[in-house]
Amino acid sequence: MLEFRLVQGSLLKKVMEAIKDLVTDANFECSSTGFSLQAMDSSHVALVALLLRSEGFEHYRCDRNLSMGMNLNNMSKMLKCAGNDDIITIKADDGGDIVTFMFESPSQDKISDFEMKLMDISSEQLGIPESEYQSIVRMPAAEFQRICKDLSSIGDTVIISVTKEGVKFSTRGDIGSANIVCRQNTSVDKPEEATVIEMKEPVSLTFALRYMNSFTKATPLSNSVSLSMSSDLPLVVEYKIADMGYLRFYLAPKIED
Amino acid sequence: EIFQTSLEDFFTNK
Repeated sequence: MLEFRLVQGSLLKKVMEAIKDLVTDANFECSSTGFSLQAMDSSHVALVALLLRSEGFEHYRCDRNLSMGMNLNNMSKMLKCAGNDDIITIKADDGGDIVTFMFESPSQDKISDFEMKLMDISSEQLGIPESEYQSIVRMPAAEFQRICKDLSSIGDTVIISVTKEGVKFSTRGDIGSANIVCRQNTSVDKPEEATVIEMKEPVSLTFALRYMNSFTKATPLSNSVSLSMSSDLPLVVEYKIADMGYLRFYLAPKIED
Repeated sequence: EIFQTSLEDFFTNK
């Protein structure tokens, strides 16, 4: 059987809100390492990878590796019934066809059980090699969200260019064009407010803003976001989940035909 | 013309 107890239950609620519009059904893989998921969107342009390490849970028991197929919209409906301060416990039996979500209020005066049916999902898993990226930009997550939202009111695609001058986000549409440049800025009070550019080589890639905007639904998970780019690889947009792991989005670039 | 690539163009299936 498996049983995970997550004191900061709101983390799981935030993860679901970040991915449920991108991916409909997914297999959650449970092992001694942690609770993970890898799933592509229906058009195979974007991929979500989640890892919540076992050490981040107050209690983590996983007797054998288990794959739980869930409809993310239904899971989100269940998790929305948990309070933001609730402790969430996930339970399932080996070979069973249900998962139980238990929500405990912080004062322990309200305890709820929700059972959800599991699904058989045949999903394609991609092998993602560890890569050295030509450029990695780390910036405040709220700033990145604002840029993607602003640019999508003007165009459908964004060109992200990293040079030693900074990172430039550009778009063009019927009404005109826009360029937003963020320079490296490490002289801030808090590290999460910094913009840090690690550039081995300049890189310039084009992406669909629709997907970028979808990724920024993960903004409540982390103060900062990192964008890893190479000219021959998908973009990686990573939100670290404090003390537990990460939520990563991979996005295939657009190219000149 | 700008063409949208897919992830399979970069990553292999396991």
